[in-house]
Parts: sequence; C-alpha cells; structure tokens
Amino acid sequence: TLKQKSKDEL
Amino acid sequence: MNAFRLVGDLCHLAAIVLLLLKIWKSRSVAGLSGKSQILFGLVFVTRYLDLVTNFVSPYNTIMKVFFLSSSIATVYLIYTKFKATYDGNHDTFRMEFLLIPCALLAIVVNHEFSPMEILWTFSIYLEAVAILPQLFMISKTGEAETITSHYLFALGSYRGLYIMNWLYRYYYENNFDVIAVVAGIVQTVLYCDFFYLYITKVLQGKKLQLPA
Repeated sequence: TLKQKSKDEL
Repeated sequence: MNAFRLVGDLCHLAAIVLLLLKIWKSRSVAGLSGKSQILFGLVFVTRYLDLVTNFVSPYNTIMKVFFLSSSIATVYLIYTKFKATYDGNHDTFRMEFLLIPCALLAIVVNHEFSPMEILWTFSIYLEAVAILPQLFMISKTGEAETITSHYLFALGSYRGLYIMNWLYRYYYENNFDVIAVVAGIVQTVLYCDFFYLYITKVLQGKKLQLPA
C-alpha cells in the first residue's frame, strides 16, 4: 500500500 | 532524501537568504509584501509544531529552526525595523481571502481529523497561495527589484523541484501524499507567469517590468 505521510519533508 | 528534495530545500534556503540580504543591504523592504511574509511565517509555525516532538534528522531540525526564525525575522524587519520603507498602499491583498478557505479546506480535506494533522494540512494549503499578495503587489506596482525577482525565482523553483521529488518517491519509495502533491502543483503553477517574465526579462539583464 502507498505510504502517505510525507512528514519527513520540510 | 533525494537530489531533487535536497536541491529544492537549498533553493528555499537561498530564497530566504536572498530576501534577508536584500533587506539588510538596501536597508529597505520596498517592493516586498509584508502579507506574504506573514503567511509564510504562519505556514512554518503550523507545519513545524512537531519540531520538538518528532525528530527526523539533524538536517531536518536545523532547517526547520532556520526557516522558522528567518521568516519571523523577516516579518519583524518589514513591520518594525524598516517599517518606514514598507509600501503598505500597494500591499493590499486581503489575507482572509486565503486564510479562511485554506482553514475550511484543511478541516474538510485531510488525511486524519486531528489537530496536528489539520494544522499540517492547513500549512500545506496556505503555502500554495501565500505568494499571491507578493505577486499581486508586483502587478500593482508594475515592477520588481532584480534581487526580489531572484528571490521569487528561487522560491518558485523549490516547490517545482519538490514535485520531481514526489515523482521520485512515488516510483522508488512507493510513497505518495496527494495533498502535498496537488497543493505543490498549484503553488508552482502560480509562479509560471512570473517564471516567463523572469526568463525573458531578468535573465536578459532587464528589470522585471510587467506590461503596463
């Protein structure tokens, strides 16, 4: 499944 | 981390440094939209609330601290230190026309109905449109200082590079965030008109003048 979180980005 | 995102972050960093340089060297905030800078400050405050709770990497933390402090400093410079040079008469875009729709949209369209997630989503939506007061101000004054147009070019390029980062992450990391991608595309599209003027004028050594 696609991981959604892009919380490791600025 | 991939090259697109790293170069994107460095463009973002360059944009902010260019802006501070312009203000400090010219001792003036002429031509700058204080409203856009307030919106960018709000973007960073609402997005980096997890600065102390969610450690990603030293790079991530250092960049977040720099973005937060530099955007707050820029607002301070515009509205206090160099207030005399602030051109409020041309900085008339109504911020509530951006804040309210972004807030409503963040409440309705998000990945998870929780305060942190809604604030993060709000910051993503707001960042997409935060440059509008600045572009609106340039359309009113009909021109922009060369260094201000370099600032805008770097700022617009950063999210354009992030789009390539998202493509990369989709194909190689099976990672995709539709909210960030759609907002990032809107954000980059808003700069297209400016990119055209920048490439056809500023790079030819001319001043950025909008056709009257």
